[in-house]
Amino acid sequence: VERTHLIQVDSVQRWMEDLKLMTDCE
Amino acid sequence: RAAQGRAYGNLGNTQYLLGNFSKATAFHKEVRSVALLPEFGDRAAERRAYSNLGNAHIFLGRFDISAEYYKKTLQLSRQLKDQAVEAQACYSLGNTYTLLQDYERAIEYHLKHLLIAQELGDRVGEGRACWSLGNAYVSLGNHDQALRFARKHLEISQEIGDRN
Repeated sequence: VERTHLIQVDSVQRWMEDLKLMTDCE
Repeated sequence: RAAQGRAYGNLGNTQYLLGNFSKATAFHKEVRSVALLPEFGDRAAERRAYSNLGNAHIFLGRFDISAEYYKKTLQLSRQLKDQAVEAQACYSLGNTYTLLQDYERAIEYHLKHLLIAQELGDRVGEGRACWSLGNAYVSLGNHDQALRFARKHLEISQEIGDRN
């Protein structure tokens, strides 16, 4: 279960890293 | 009013990049208020405010609120016929529902993202969708589907030269 959780977090973690630098502007 | 809206947007984005997510949300709510003024009515600015509000609430740990804002982003992107934004909203919703541990709904949105990425010929987006789908199916214990998407993810990564 823990291993599954680690894998799961991985792709979301990557998204959040990108998101932190992402602003939606004109 | 337009300049005022833009200034609020820039302030919101600057606070966001500084990591001040609460202050960022206050400014982006001002953007939405200006965009919603009947005499002004700027759907694109309203849409941008919703994506920025969704993003900021992720870092405030309010995934439930993010999901609501991303849904508004999705709705407006469809009205504005902006497929790239629609794909991004689906991807954000997929990730947000993963954070909420609602994997069925996460899959629903990652599949929508996958379809649009395929339509747009966006191989990077398609690869990310497959990666996310593989993970979500593992969480549901559906290893056949997880393997299917992991294979697809590998194939696309090789094609675009993403060694990581």
